[in-house]
Amino acid sequence: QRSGPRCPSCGLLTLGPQEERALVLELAKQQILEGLQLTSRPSVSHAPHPAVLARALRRLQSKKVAQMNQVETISFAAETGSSSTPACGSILNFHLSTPLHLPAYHIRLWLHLHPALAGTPSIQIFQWGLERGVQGSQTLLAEHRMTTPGWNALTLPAHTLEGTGSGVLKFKLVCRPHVGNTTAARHLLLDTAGHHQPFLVIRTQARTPGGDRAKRR
Amino acid sequence: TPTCEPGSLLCCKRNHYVDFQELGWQDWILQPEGYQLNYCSGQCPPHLAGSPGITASFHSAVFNLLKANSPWPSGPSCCVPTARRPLSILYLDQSGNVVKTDVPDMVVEACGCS
Repeated sequence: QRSGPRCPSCGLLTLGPQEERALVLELAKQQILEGLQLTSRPSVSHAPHPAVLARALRRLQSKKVAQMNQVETISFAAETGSSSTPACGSILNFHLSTPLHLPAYHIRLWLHLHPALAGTPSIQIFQWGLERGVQGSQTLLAEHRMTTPGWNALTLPAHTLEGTGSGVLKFKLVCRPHVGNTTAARHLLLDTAGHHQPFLVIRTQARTPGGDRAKRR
Repeated sequence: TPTCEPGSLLCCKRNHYVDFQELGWQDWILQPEGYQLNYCSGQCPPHLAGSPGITASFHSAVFNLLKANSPWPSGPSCCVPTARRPLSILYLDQSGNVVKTDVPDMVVEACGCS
């Protein structure tokens, strides 16, 4: 029956400052994990290089108006060879931790290109993977004409994420020369030097707590 | 809503700033560096019952008068959050992907008596 100040709400003995602080920190951990719908804190296997991360975030900040209630995932391609590899024939691997639960309404593949030659070759993006049991089967997702060196955001269709149960996405880049300019395509180079790692941006609608129940007025 | 002073008994908001460094989570939560973990505590005597803090309105004022003048106090009234705001968090997931999400109702901004 320690005497001392009591909690005004429940009448129990109030906690000392250290005990209260420890309780608040424990509460904070639970509240954050619950809010992010995680069961435990992620043990990050390989964090992106801070410079790669900074560049990607800077690209995205300049592009969009912040919208509430959306989840945005940025996934960096696993290492892609030397600092500048031919874009043609490259296969980019992305690891999404948890398959996304909701249809994505925005998927962009960001590539940093420096074509050695002028010209406006196209890049075809194929989904590369195991389909119908055939290793290396490929499905055409999109084709984009490259007109400017530097960062290019290539839009991919929403169905790109279908069937990614394992959370691994592979894209194969195939170049197609523009009419009358057959050599330009061969020199279309993926520039990954200086932390220009290709990355994928996926936006989905956040799940509202309590399922999709319409909000009461 | 008043912020709780040491020893205040009536319904108020208790402010706590949690720095993610203190949790040892700054390695995977990139932004922000911390957040306000506030909670409501204190008593709600009958004359305060139904007084929803900063969300008070004409309706609740009339409602309180009726309540304060009625001989039968209604059931117990509790000190609860009456206004909350979302928190945007940028964090690294298991595979090193960067995820930005908005967690709804994360920060208590006002408390009031139910």
